[in-house]
Amino acid sequence: GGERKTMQGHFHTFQVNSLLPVSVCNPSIKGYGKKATLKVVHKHGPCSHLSLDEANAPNVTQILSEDQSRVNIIHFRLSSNSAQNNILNSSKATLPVNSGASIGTGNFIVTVGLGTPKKDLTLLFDTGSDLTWTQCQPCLVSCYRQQEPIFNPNESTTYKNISCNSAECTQLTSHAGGVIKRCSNSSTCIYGIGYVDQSYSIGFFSKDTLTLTPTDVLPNFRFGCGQSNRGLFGGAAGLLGLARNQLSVVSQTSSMYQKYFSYCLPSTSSSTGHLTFGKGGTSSALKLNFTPFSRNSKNPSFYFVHITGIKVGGRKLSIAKSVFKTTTSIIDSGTVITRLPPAIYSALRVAFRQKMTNYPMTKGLSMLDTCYDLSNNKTVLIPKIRFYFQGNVKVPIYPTGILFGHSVSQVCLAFAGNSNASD
Amino acid sequence: VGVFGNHQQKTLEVAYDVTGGKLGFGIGGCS
Repeated sequence: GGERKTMQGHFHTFQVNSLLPVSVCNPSIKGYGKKATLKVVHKHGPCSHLSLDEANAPNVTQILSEDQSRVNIIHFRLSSNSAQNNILNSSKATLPVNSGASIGTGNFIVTVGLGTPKKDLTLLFDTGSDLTWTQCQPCLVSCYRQQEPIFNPNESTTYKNISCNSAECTQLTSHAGGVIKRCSNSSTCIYGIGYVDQSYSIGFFSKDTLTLTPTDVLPNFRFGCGQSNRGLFGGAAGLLGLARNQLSVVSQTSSMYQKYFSYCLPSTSSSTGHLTFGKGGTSSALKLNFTPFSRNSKNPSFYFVHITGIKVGGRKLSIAKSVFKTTTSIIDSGTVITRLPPAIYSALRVAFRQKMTNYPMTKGLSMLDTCYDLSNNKTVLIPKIRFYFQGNVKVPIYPTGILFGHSVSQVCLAFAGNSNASD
Repeated sequence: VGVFGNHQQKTLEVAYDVTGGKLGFGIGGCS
C-alpha cells in the first residue's frame, strides 16, 4: 500500500474533458494593482475579442504547423552567420523573404494604447522578437484584416517618422530580432520583418506615445508602422516585442521598470493571465526560483537558459550528463510546443510511454508522435514531468502542459524532438 | 538548441530579470 501511495505521488489524476475547449470566458487574473499589469488572453479563446468564428479558427494541425515554422526560423537565426549568408546570397527575393527574421504567430495577446489620443491595439506578445509593430493607415501597399481600426498616424498629435540619417535608424540591425533596414537617400527609415512562410510587415520606423496603463505612459516609443503587411495574425493589430535587444519594449522602458517583467499564461484558453512590467508586480506570497540567463553574443535577442535534467513519473531520465551540458535552450512565449534535442526527447518519450501502458495509443498529430485514445476514460493517471534548470531550479509542468489535444480520442504528449541534434 | 514553449509555461509565474541576468519561475502564480 505504501509503495502504491508513493507511486500515486508521481502521477496527476487528470479529467480528460478538461482538455476540451470551453466557450465561456472565466477570468482568473485580476492583477496585483501596483504595477503596469496587462491582461493576457489566448487569441483564439472565448476571452479574446479577436476570437474568430468557428469556421475560420485554425485547427490544431494548423496551429502545430505554424509552430513548426516558427521553430525552423528560430533555428535559422541561431545557425552560423555563414549559413545565413549563404541563404541570403542565394536569394533574389525582396525585402522580407528569407530575411531570417522571426515574427512568429504566438498565441497570447495583450492590449496597449498607441498615439495621442491613444488608440487601443491588441498585439501578440512575443519574447522572441525585439521590434514592436502595428499595421498603419493608409496601408500604402496592403494590410491584412484586423479586428480593431487600423492605427492612423495622421490622427495622433505625437507621431513622428524616424529619418534615415538618425542614430535611431541604426538600431534596426539583424541582431534586433532579425529586423532589416532599408534607406533610400536620407528619407524615412524603413523597417522590414518577415517570416519564411512569407508573412511580413514592412513600413516606416516611427515614434509615438505608448500607453501601457493610464499611469504608465512612454513618450517617443520606437515601433514599426506597417504599410505592407501580410500574414496570419489571427486578427491582431501587430506584435509586442519583449526580447532582449535595445528596440524591445523591455529596453525602451528600462528607466521605468529596470528591465524586469513577468507573466503568467492561463492554463486554458478560457481563462486569463497577466503581463506585468516592473518588480513588485508579483504576489509577495509567491516564491520565485531563479536560473541564470546564458550568454550568447551572436544572438543577443533570445533569452537563453540551461536545462540540466528532466524527471518523468519521479525518475530522472537516464541520459549522459554531457548531453544536457551541450544543450542550450531558449524560453519563448511565441513557441507552443517545447522542443528538445533528439536524444533527450527520445528518453522522455520512452519514459512517458512506459507509464502510460494502460491507455491505447493512436496515430500522431503533426510533430507529436505519442498520442492516446482516451475516449473510454473520464479520468486518467499521467506521470508528472518536472524540468530542472541551472541552479537546481525545479519546474513542474502543469497537467495541461503535459498533454495537447483537441478531442479525447487523440491526446498527445506535448513535447517534440528537434529533427537534428545540431539544430 | 531546445525551446521551452508556452504550452509548458502555463500557470507558472515567469519573471525576466534582464538586468540581473536571471529568469524566475514561481509555482501557482496564476491563481
